[in-house]
Amino acid sequence: MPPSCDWRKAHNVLSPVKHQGKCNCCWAIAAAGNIEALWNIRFKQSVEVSVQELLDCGRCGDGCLGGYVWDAFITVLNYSGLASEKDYRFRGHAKTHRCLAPFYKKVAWIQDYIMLPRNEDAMAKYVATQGPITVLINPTLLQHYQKGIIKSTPSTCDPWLASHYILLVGFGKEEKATEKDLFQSNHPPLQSTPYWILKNSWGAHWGEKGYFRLHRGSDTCGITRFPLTACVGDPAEKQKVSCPP
Amino acid sequence: DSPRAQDPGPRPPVLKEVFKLFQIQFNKNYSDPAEHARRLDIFVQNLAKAQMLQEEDLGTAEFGVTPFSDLTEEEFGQLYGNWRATRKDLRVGRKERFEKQES
Repeated sequence: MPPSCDWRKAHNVLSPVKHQGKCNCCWAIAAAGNIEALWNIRFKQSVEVSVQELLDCGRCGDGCLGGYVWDAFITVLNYSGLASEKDYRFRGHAKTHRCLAPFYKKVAWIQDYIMLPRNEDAMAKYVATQGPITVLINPTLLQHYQKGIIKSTPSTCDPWLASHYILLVGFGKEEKATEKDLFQSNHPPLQSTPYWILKNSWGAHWGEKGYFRLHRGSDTCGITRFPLTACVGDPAEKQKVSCPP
Repeated sequence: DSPRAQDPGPRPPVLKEVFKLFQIQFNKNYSDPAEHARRLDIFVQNLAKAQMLQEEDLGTAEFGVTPFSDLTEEEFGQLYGNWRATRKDLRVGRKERFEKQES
């Protein structure tokens, strides 16, 4: 496993940060981000898939009232793929009786979806060798987040109250000299903080240009609750991919 | 329990200035003076909450004014949460599935 991985640095893998507005569709945006990233990595072809199709065509009804990533994947399987964002644009409100999926050409599709082990090392290995995955976290602290690495305890961010889906796009370590270190004479040891890089759906003006970082290795805000990913491409033709460090 | 404890009284001018800057930065307009006063109160409470989170955080995160600083925790949860994915809902789903398997 590499020490760091950042899919934002790979050309045309991630689409621009989206803004869910008044529609509770983090689940659909995370699922769409997962599919397009894996498609772009696997086929070296830049696609941006339709979030609106997931909202309009899901079996659970109004997608703006929330949903699950696995239901988004089931919708993609039911309709044999997703249209492009350009054709089937995001409107920010669902029209559940007007699913327009059959009218548009599919630009990406999936073979299956899987749940990954609830283990941060296994999650990191998968992200580094396959691509971004979706995770579910407790979003409470994000209301007041500006920048940096959030490290919480179960009492400050209950992992069992996970309710916000996001896309996990990489990981790394921040090395920072502490005040104590700075007073030490020769080669002070650096304080190392491992982190996850996550893509949110609250626009590019929130957090670190739409992204944020959570501490890695402490199940901060319940990041290990539901790591889920679509499977793109023929599983028999597994190819190695390299995530930019 | 005194009325003084319930009503924080007039806000210091500096907080009103910070709130004004917040309104400009995030393009926030309120329908009437009562709503403005309510949002200012929530904003001040959120500043205190952010300061508390800053003290409690074990990482390098910075908490403070964000586009959501004029929302109560409940409003934020309703607007940006995902009620279908709450713990209770997932637990019920799992329980139902086990019951079906058993039957």
